[in-house]
Amino acid sequence: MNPDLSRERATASFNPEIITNILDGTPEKTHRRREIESLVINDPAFHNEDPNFLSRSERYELAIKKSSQMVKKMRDHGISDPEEIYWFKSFVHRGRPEPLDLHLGMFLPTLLSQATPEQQDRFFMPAWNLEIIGTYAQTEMGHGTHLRGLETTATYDPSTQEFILNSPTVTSIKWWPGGLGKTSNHAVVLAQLYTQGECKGLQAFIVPIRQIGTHEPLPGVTVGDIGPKFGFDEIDNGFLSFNKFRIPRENMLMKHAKVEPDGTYVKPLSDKLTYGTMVFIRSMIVGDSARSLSRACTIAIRYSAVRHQSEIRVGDPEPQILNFQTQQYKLFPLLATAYAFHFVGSYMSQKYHRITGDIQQGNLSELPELHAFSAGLKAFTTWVASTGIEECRMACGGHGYSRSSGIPDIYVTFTPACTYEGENTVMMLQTARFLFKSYTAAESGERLGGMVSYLNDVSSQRVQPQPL
Amino acid sequence: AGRPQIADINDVFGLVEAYKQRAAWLVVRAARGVQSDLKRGKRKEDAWNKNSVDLVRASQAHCHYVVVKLFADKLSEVLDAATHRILSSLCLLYALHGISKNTGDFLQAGLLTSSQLEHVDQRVKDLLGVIRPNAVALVDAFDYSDTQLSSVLGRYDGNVYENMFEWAKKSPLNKTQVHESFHKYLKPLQSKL
Repeated sequence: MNPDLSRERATASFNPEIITNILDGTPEKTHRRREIESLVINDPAFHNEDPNFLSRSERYELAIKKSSQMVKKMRDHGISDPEEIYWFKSFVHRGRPEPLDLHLGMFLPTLLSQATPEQQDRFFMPAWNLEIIGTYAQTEMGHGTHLRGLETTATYDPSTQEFILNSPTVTSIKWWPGGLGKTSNHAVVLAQLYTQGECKGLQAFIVPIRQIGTHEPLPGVTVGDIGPKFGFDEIDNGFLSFNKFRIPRENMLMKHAKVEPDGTYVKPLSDKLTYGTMVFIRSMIVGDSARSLSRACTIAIRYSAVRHQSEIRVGDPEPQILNFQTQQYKLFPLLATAYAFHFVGSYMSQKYHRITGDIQQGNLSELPELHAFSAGLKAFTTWVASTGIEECRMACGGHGYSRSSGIPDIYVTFTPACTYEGENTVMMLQTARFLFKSYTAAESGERLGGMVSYLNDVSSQRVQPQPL
Repeated sequence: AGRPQIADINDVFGLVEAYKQRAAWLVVRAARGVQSDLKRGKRKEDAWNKNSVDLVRASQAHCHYVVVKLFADKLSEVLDAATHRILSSLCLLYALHGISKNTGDFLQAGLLTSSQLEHVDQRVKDLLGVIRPNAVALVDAFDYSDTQLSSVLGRYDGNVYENMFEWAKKSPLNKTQVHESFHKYLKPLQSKL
């Protein structure tokens, strides 16, 4: 043990274990999380070479190998709780993304939340057993967060009771979904539904894209990898386009909206029902902000305790760089931020689970606020964490630039969170829309609840900038 | 503006109130911007776009308030005194640092005076000193194993330099003492020059 670190740990005024328990939620959770980690660390199947020394295709192959073993081992250990699955995955892949992320994180949950019982009978078990490997194809080359702008079309043909999927322009090619390029043989595809000559808006369809068995792309489907990126080397982010590709009517996810055999469109009860999935993913991202920033802080602060450089008093031995006030000023507010974001992440996921219960009871009243709330917090925390990780990297001096520090990997893996699942500025404007609506309601005398209740008493006050 | 100023910069709940007032101030200012453009006959979409920078700032201020509030609320759940003390210092640092990074908002909203601002800056520096002896333990509490952290610089045992050297030796470029490119390109070049 490095003597500096021993000394640092001896001078702490508190017991870290107590805080670890608080961050995990309970001592039992800490115990279980460590149990799962040791399952992975002590399993030779997960002893692999350092991906930093591999080419991109070797990294992809290693990730597929680890994911295949991971799925098998999870079953062997009987791990099925979503949080424990998350831990297991994170330990196997060391916090890096993996090609089955969207299959596990988007495709399966979408089947559970948007498929009819018949469709679940048809698709869920094959997907659970990875006979069907799915992804979630929404974003297009020319269209992202603004869903109404998506161009892929699904036109209903009542004579054959099929949908004809088409990618009318280059900008309509699906682009980015993880696992789409080489791994998946199905995709949930978001497309503009046309039936009886009218556009009925975005709907989700389960679309086979590769032949089961040969894995060859199906006729009328063009699919592949979008090429190297800033990071995410393990992931085959892909492109997907359709040339009048036909799927049976039963492949449209019809738990909410429906199309009858004659082409009649039946509206969903409420368009807010898809909010739930978005809120879930965003609450996970807020948790990721905390985890990624806390990793970077751990590296930078421990290293700053080990590194000795320059001098504070002439003639004295070189001090630990953590003794320079300027180094503390860079790192400690980020450390505080990492803690803050941990608590926000756990609050959001508790709130999401509570409100999901309400949704089951048909009470959607809190969903709009949580949806707006989660959009803003996803943007706020990912912006701050992304710049914070970069600050930690630079606080490690030149060594921070080496892959051995681990911080470049943390950064390139985390910073896409500022754009995926909704570009941050758009997210902030979604929250602003809710704030504006709340303020207008308060102005007209409505009483607000929740996190915007403070707007109740500002509508009556005259608020002017201070004269300087 | 009739807003209560911060009475005590060490009172984290007072600071939460200040963040709330700052959010309220920015929300009202952005909303009034949109409303006045609407009154001038602008289309809704154009009024919205023309005020979107202020609207984003209002959202950010709202989110900042929520984060500070949730952190402060969490403290009341912490029973162990030593843990409560260090987490309170972290929370105070987070709140005061946020104020010092957004002084314009707090000054314009009349929540702070410029002399208070100096106190805020000084208090941030004092808190750095409070955190300093606990910094390594605070990151240990995140409980990342070396395997999970995958970082030579951040190793739990702090044996950084030996391990950095070992790591570097594993670089594929070091598979041979003389890389094949030397014989393929450099050596022929040298013989020609």
